[in-house]
Amino acid sequence: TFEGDLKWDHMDLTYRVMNYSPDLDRAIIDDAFKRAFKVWSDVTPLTFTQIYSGEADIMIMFGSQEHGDGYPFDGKDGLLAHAFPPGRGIQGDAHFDDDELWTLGNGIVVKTRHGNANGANCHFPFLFEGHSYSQCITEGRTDGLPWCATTASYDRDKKYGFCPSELLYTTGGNSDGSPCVFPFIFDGTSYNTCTMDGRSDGYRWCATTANFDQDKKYGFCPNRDTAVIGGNSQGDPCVFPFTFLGQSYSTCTSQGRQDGKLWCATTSNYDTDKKWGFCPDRGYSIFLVAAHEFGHSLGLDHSSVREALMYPMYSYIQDFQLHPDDVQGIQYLYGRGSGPEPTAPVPVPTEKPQPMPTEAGSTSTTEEEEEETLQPTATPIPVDPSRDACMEKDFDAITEINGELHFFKDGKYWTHSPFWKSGIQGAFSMAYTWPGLPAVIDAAFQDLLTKRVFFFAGRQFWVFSGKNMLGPRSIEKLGIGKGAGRISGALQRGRGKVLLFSGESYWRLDVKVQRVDKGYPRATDDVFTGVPLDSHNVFLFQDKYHFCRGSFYWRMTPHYQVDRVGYVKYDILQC
Amino acid sequence: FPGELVSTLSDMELAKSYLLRYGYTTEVEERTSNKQVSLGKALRRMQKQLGLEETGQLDTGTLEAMRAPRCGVPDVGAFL
Repeated sequence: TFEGDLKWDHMDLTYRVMNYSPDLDRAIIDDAFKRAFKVWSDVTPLTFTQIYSGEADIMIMFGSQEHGDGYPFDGKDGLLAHAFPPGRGIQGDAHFDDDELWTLGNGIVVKTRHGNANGANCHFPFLFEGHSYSQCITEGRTDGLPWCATTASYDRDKKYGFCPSELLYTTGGNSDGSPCVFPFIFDGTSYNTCTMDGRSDGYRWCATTANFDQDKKYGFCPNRDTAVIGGNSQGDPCVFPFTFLGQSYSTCTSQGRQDGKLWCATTSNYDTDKKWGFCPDRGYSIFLVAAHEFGHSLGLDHSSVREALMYPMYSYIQDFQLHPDDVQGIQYLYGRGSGPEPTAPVPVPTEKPQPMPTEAGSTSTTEEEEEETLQPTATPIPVDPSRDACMEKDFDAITEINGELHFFKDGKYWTHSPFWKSGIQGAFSMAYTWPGLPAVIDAAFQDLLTKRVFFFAGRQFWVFSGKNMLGPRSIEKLGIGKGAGRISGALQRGRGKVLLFSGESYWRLDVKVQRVDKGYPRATDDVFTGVPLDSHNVFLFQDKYHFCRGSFYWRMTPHYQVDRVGYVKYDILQC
Repeated sequence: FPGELVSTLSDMELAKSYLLRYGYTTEVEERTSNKQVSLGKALRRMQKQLGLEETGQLDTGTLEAMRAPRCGVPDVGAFL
């Protein structure tokens, strides 16, 4: 809190938005401020009412450089906003620097969660009434038709839009076998996906409408320059397409870093063209910055806890939650109210999970032994070096263990390291490396912190630390209910969390306490839009999410953009 | 061309304006006390507040933190 524990002497506070940034729809800014106030009213007796005239307790404005309070802003980046502690006049007010790019923080303005008339997912950007949308805020279903509203206040604006009726999905690639790079232009029309693909005379083609027989609209994807490797000044990967000097780019050839800023060159012969471009920034989340500033308006000072909302430096968080440090501060000033209990840090379980009776020949261990550091797994003995991974139609599980991709199938596995020229190693025996593990598994992942390897088969899971095994145990132990089928894959996140996928849902597993977090499962399609919902394998590799179905994989960036579709064998196994 | 972008402030100027703006030094201290000592002390205070390694030096991590986007409310004291 500020010196003297400055606070409001009443609980029913009012706020007024004096002006708006041009970066976002007014409705989206109103919606973000409303959600930002809710962060604090959820854990205190405070209430917040928006008024549209007169003097409110908290007056909110956008301004740039010197904006009337003697504390000038500083142009793009750097200082984002500030606010004053509770009191009369300017006290309590919040100001936002309008030289910043204000977005919802993930670079795109609104988000769709629905599909088009035939139930397929929206593909972005899509045009509606001549306006291009990259997402939509709210969605629903009328007369069986899904729609998506492009502003939060859709009641008034009635801006509905049906995603384009074309069911477009690429599985194609261009003549050198590499996946299409989107959007691509064919016959003067820009396509961001295509429905069917095939190969004629050695060329790959992709049909651009579902009923391609009649339309015969085939197109050869443009020869790909290279895949994107660039990023923007915040160090985030490029968000595509982006425009630079009025030209729209979907990839860039080379990248570099100057003065901490990432750049990407847009042609392979960039020396001569000097066509440099900074990928558009993701912008700053108006919701997150507002929630922080309103903390000041209510009497909170800065925190030293990095994960706390009141920490002074900005960082974008997808699934935002108040930190106990924030909750204790605001409840010290205003008490708790009827809001939900703040989520206290979950205590590490004291009871040791009793290892289930295990199959003969494997040594189960108690938790203590499990903590010992991982012995390097002995060099596996190839059981069948003639068995070629490139002959497999698909794999039971794929995951990265100790920096190498592992491909599991029917009791055997192969390893492939992107760094060594040795290519694919194996086949090796699963039973030799992980005694007691069934021959056919559904999924596997290595916990990045402890290096333990988790395996899933049916509704059971095993945890290995070297050759020491814990399990099998039921996945219900993890809090995954009976409704879940086989686990199809896992994505390791930061801070000891792992996403487990099954069917069209996913859970967030806290590896340390071996329990899934509250509020799960969630619909995969809500976040991982544009990947097949019936993926057979899901894995993290080189910081990107890979969803495999049949012989194809869909690769997604940490910003949930599908940036590549291709063949597991040719691209990943490099057969 | 990115290489042609020249940051207007030198690191030292950036540091001084940052420490002043966010309350780690005052203009009085700026003028009177021994520059090196007061800078080291102010840097250590800032590094402690922001959970950085307390070196008292203008190291890479500290410079990066000074360049990172943040809230304008002072970390020490409040708006006057």
